[in-house]
Amino acid sequence: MHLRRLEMQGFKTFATRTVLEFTPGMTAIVGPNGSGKSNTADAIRWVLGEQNNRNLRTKRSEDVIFAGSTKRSSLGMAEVTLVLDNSGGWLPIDFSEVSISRRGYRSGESEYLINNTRVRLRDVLDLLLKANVAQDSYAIMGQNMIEAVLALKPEERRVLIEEAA
Amino acid sequence: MHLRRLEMQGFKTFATRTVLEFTPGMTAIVGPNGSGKSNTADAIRWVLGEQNNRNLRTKRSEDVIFAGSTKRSSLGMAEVTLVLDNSGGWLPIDFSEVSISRRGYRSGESEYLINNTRVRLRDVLDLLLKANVAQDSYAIMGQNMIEAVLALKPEERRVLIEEAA
Amino acid sequence: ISAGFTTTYDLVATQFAHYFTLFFGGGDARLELTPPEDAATSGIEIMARPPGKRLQSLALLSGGERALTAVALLFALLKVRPVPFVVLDEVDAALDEANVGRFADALRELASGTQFVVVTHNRRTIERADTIYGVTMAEDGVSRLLSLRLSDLPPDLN
Amino acid sequence: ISAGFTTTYDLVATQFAHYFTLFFGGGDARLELTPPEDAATSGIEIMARPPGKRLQSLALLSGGERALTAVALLFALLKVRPVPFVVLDEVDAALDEANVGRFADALRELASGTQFVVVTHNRRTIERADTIYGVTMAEDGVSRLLSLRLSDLPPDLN
Ligand SMILES: Nc1ncnc2c1ncn2[C@@H]1O[C@H](COP(=O)(O)OP(=O)(O)OP(=O)(O)O)[C@@H](O)[C@H]1O
Ligand SMILES: Nc1ncnc2c1ncn2[C@@H]1O[C@H](COP(=O)(O)OP(=O)(O)OP(=O)(O)O)[C@@H](O)[C@H]1O
Ligand SMILES: [Mg+2]
Ligand SMILES: [Mg+2]
Repeated sequence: MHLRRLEMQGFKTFATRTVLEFTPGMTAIVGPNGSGKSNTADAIRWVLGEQNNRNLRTKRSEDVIFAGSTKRSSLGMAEVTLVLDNSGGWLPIDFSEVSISRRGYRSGESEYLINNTRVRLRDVLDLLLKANVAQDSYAIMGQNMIEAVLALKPEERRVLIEEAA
Repeated sequence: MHLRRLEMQGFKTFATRTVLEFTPGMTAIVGPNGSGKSNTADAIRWVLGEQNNRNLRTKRSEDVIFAGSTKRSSLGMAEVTLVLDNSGGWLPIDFSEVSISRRGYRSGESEYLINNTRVRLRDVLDLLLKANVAQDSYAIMGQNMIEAVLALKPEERRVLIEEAA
Repeated sequence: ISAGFTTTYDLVATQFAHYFTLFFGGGDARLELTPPEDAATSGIEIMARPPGKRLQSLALLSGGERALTAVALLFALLKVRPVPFVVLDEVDAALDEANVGRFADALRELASGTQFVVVTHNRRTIERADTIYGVTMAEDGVSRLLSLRLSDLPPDLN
Repeated sequence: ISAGFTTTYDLVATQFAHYFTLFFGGGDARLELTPPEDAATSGIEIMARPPGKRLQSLALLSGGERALTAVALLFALLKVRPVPFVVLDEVDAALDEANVGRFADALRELASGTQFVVVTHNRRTIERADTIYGVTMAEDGVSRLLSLRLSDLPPDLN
């Protein structure tokens, strides 16, 4: 299974609809400080069901919605869609292409969709758990991951191994 | 007051006698990972009387002495001398040039010298306190200083200001 | 549970030693259980020996050496519990040219079996990518994405 | 004591706002006392607005923006309580070219009154130095120092 495409609209600094096409091998994302690189990684976490504000660098859940700038007003909704190639059957769902979407509103509510069908958060999490893309599986190493790993005490490092078991 | 010269021998990776001449303006230190750049900053801290292993990236005080490598055996003593220009009278001592030295032995003992005269640690610390080069005056910003500052809680940031008052 | 831990631990320890030597172009490293080793609560110590140096605890290494050692551990975990894709956000930030080169070579090899999305400032990492996206921000606070070629990047990019 | 704190706090706050705008080439930032502001234990919040963006708490900024904001605070402290020399160890590591350029320009200006020893990988910072030392390590685990000129450095050094 691999990522095919990421679509963002209204998510953090991606106020206007943006589409990234991934290749199966290696995709590099470059740019100046504060341009939106880590925000792209956050979008992938968020659409896969991340609930922990700490992991999204937000204080409240509505902080993922474009908050406006000196030249633009804020938006009311953030929407991210991740399209996955499933031709290897990694996800236990009978589609060769799977799209997972999330919409977030300023009320704090989120809607989830799999292949454009409304589902609950737990349906998204269950699907990913079986594909080994659960939140703690190190599929996404954030910008302070190295620091965090180095700061772990010996007992805490044990927990890393236990989670991989 | 400014730094004139730093001499190291047996200090961490500086097994052989090394001399750095500083200019009054800006001196840059460059090189690959693990080559000894931060060790140079540690040497300046150490000769100015640093006692806290954490600030020297050591576990025991003898860790500052060259511990040997695959091709060399370890040494028994580390010695660092820092020569300061005092023509502005910043240090309350009647010399236009002041040299501060420290020798460390595997027993854990340290000797301190000012202008080649044996003194106690407290004499070195008192001298520097008056010159505003005390340990907490941010004269030396280590490699994890940025991380540490960003990690401070609001109450801890207050302490930074209180120390500057 | 404990047997599962031991098996996983051994696998991770082996992979960690392998990745360390690969990334550093030499040297060796190992994980150690803190005493008592058979306790269900013993911790894991990291001992590392960059090429030419002596074995020592992680705390005594340089900034770049520590970062590369942490990456070796994270890759060991990924190898033991494979995931279909990995997003790396500036894990190569503290590395010098030589270390970035080895790290990027290792990424390139792993990328044949696992998909990588890598946020980076390092030219050597970018050189090994199949696709490059540039993100920029105009004065309106909105991110914009551009597809780039290597030749689009300024020559002195980090 | 409290009066001393208030005076120092105001000085640091003013300098912090100044350095932030200088380093970012625009925008503004401020320190805020957490309520109740007159308490002897109130904390200090950092609010920052990089150019073109909205004011927000430090936690929401990017890696490089956070690093540069922290450097602005540290320089504000140095300005309020001056020291004769400063040693900086890779404080510019997370900064992109444009930010490094502004930071290095600010360093250059300050260096006329304060001596700086700067460990760095960034070419733009190195370009502004009066003296450059290269540290290398041979296979014997021993550091060696060389006096360098800018022309000695490889062109694609970070
Ligand atoms: N909801 C939002 N609305 C508008 N701007 C936002 C929102 N959330 C975050 N931002 C802005 O996004 C910027 C951070 O972007 P990001 O973390 O992606 O940068 P980056 O490209 O990774 O930079 P660096 O190289 O410094 O790590 C910050 O300036 C922040 O103010
Ligand atoms: N007492 C000692 N004897 C021998 N080697 C030592 C001693 N103390 C530290 N070292 C070695 O010094 C190295 C660290 O050097 P240093 O921190 O100066 O690197 P650096 O040039 O700052 O690198 P980076 O760019 O990664 O920060 C480590 O490899 C460590 O093993
Ligand atoms: Mg980032
Ligand atoms: Mg260092």
